[in-house]
Amino acid sequence: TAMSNRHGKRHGKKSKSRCSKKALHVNFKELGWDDWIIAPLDYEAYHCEGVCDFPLRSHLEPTNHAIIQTLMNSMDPNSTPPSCCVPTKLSPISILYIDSGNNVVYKQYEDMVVEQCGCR
Amino acid sequence: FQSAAIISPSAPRRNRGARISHQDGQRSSKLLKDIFASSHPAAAHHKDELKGAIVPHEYMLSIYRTYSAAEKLGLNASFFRSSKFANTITSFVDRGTDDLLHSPIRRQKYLFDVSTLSDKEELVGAELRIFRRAPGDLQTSLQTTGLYYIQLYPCRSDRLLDSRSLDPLDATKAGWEVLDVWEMFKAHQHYYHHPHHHHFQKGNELCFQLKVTLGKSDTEVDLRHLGLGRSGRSQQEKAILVAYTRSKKRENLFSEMNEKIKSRRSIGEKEEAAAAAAAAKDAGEERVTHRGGKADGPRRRRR
Repeated sequence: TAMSNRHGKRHGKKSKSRCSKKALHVNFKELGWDDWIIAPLDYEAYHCEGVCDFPLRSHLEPTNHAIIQTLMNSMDPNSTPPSCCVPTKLSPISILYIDSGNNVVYKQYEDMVVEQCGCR
Repeated sequence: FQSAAIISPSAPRRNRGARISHQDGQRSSKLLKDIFASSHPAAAHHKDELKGAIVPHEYMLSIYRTYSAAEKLGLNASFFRSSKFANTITSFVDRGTDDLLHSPIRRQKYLFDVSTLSDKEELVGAELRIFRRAPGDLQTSLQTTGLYYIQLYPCRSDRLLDSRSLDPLDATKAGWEVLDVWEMFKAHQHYYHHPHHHHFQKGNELCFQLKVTLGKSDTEVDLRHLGLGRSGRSQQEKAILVAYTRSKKRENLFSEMNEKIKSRRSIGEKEEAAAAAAAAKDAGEERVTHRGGKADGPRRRRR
């Protein structure tokens, strides 16, 4: 049994996945915004979820502060919370909508889609 | 640079069930076809509830398709010279009508309400797009060899804003005439949003006057002979003023959407109140004796 544990899997306790990008499908229609958003009616926004535990992987592009906070948390979890898994790179989407004057508007909204997640 | 889609001129209607997905261009092109298919005249009769719906012009749909496809390639819409590096493109629909009492029509006034254009955004371009229908059986009257000379002026001055020449052969085919009105629009925005001028303004309207002469002569043409008559036009055939703007600061999505939702909801509530009042009047006493049950539907739904 000891051997099988060597891979870090703890029996009976679900290991939390590390910080990474997860799916998040946004449906403007379900939000009730389809009476003024012409397109798109839905899109994939993604979201970041997971733990930022020690050691932090380089692809999470942690700030120096996040490295320090994670280190503190790993030494004494009660003293400091872990750093947060957040979007570190976002991209825009185009939206065609009707404004309050009933004009059709094309706009590019920044920071609407998560491209990368990281610990901050 | 050409638009990415050749879209049939039939009037597309926004269909509540339509879904234009951002995920892959092909599917969205199919879905767009669905939109246009659903707007087929044969299907229109049961879309009464959409009467008065806002119908995007093909130009705006094509802008959306092109730039959202470019986005997937990691290119920003504002990179494109055709969008004049704007990240917001607004289309205002012409509110002017032809003075049918005077026939022939030699001058036209195009009116646009641009009050929703934010003064926080920099105007980087503006053009007036006018749809010229194919003159059809009026063709015989186009007996001229020279070019037509399309000229655009402000309504209150004779300063030429822009002009285009039109070959008689081209005049026999339908098409869009695009005239640059950026300078005038910029001057208007500057004047209208100037703190000292605000209380002099009668409304944030832009007015253009169009005339067409035979070549450089003063002989003015009957605009209907060139397919510029405005009677009987579908929403999508109306002229549009397209403003290209670039916002200096990053848009806060929720405050903007909140504002939109509020303005929509207040319109919705007014309509619902009117409908409820009409229903109450129709139902009369019967509604009073019915406590609960169907007759109270609209009010319960509002609650």
